Amino acid sequence: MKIWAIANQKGGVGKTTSAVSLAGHLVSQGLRVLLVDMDPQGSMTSYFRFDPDDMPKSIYSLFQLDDFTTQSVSSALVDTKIEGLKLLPASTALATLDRQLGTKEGKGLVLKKSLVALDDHFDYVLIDCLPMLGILMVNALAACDTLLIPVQTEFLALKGLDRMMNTLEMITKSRKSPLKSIIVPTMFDRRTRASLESLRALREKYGDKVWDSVIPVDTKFREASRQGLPISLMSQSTRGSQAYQLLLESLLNPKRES
Amino acid sequence: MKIWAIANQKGGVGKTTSAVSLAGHLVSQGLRVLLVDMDPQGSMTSYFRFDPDDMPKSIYSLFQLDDFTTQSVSSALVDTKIEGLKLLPASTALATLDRQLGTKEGKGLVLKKSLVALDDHFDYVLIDCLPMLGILMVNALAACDTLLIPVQTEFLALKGLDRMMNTLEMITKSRKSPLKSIIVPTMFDRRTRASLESLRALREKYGDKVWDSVIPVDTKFREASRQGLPISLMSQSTRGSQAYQLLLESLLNPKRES
Ligand SMILES: Nc1ncnc2c1ncn2[C@@H]1O[C@H](COP(=O)(O)OP(=O)(O)OP(=O)(O)O)[C@@H](O)[C@H]1O
Ligand SMILES: Nc1ncnc2c1ncn2[C@@H]1O[C@H](COP(=O)(O)OP(=O)(O)OP(=O)(O)O)[C@@H](O)[C@H]1O
Ligand SMILES: [Mg+2]
Ligand SMILES: [Mg+2]
Repeated sequence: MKIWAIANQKGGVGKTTSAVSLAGHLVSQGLRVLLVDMDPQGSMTSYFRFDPDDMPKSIYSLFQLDDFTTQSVSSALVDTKIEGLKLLPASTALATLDRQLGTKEGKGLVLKKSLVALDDHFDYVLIDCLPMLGILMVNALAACDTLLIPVQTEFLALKGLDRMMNTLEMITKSRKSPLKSIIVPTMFDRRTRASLESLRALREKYGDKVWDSVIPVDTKFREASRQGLPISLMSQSTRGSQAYQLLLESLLNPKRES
Repeated sequence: MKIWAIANQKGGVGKTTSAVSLAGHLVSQGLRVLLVDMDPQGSMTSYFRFDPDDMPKSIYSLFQLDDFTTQSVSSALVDTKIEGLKLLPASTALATLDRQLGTKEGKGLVLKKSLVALDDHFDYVLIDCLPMLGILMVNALAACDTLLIPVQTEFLALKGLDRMMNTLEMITKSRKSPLKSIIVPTMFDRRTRASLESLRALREKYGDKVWDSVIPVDTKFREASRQGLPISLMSQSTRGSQAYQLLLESLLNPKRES
């Protein structure tokens, strides 16, 4: 089971869109995918027409468990209307976790242990994170084997990325296994010099940590969200869908280190 | 001195862009404007080429004051390169405030008291908020007389708005004076049915709480941010700039209640 987290402390950079779009392509290949919504605002949960304000079973329930059994964890999953795609939804109650748990020990591995209990039920798990460092992001970073960091190709986003990379360094010190991370340039608008210059600055600073292509601006994402479908299941040929297909191919077939 | 807060718990909806764009138009009319950055990620501070990781004087300093004098508060202000526009910058240290202050009493009015001390130094104060409910947003909502709520014209954003309106109701119960609030539809893309439908749903649900026009998608915003200029000072005729001009006119000349 491969576990990818999609995280960035910056808001509105395409985390949820990336998680959903990649999931759409994976299920089209016949793979079993679990999407995990770690955001108290539940955008991914709402995307699939569930209501985070009214989720009796969710990620929040997992934080109440003493035992992480396949049964107890599976009971928190819901079916999306899409074949092969399940969701571990968010609930608004998640917003209280940081304050509840404070510096309580041992709550950093809740998601990791839950996913271990689901081990051969899924081929891929994609974790959508909230734009904030806290117990939920810590859980996501502890549970995943690969981290995708979507970054808007615009001036201010690069500053936010430095901050994210510092956070990452700090958090991954406590991991036993190394964490592979890939920066994904999003919302690239080739018509603007600002996009081109940010992309160049991004590649200059982070070299081969950056995916060698981009996710372009594509107005179809909004329509896909309105229809509650991953973009590739709404419209195969749109450039946003094709870009995520390319990204998936890079992730499934990483180049050998030269 | 008019004090406007720009807030929404949702990330990436155009809060910072709205604050900076409106400020640009106000200074062009010869008015003295103060921009206040309440976001620990400091996008507005970075916009004007300051570094929130290295701001010895900022909003954070105000939380350490016992006395809010004109001198102590003014010492936290910086000049932007733009005539008539000053900034009360953010600092990364702000991120620790919620945990530091916890449920400590009396820190909800720090910004309000600070602005009182600046009373005739500015004509307009625009407060850019972070996308999170906490002590900083509480301060912004207590200090302002008008609240602008930018909302993306897309399916998921409407759900976030309901949540914002609940938060608002809760927080404004404790205010002595009423709070005027205006919903501003942003990033409107007339080519997509998703935009049109969200706009219609927004107007249907919130009626005349919604500004009667929209801020359209405009790729020039990214270029303006790259140049560190409010959009109107970079390019007058671009439609994003003109839309914020219209918004400003509505705010300066509210229709009589019919
Ligand atoms: N490549 C793209 N082109 C055009 N619009 C996009 C693109 N990617 C995402 N969007 C739109 O941008 C908005 C924000 O995207 P998304 O919700 O994925 O960001 P996020 O990082 O998950 O936000 P948050 O920090 O609030 O969780 C959504 O309206 C989405 O439809
Ligand atoms: N009308 C618009 N058209 C095109 N791009 C826009 C528009 N408004 C804002 N943007 C861009 O969208 C991104 C997010 O905008 P902005 O930073 O203002 O949102 P925000 O709500 O302040 O985000 P945060 O929640 O992180 O504080 C920026 O790259 C900005 O340049
Ligand atoms: Mg999201
Ligand atoms: Mg902002």
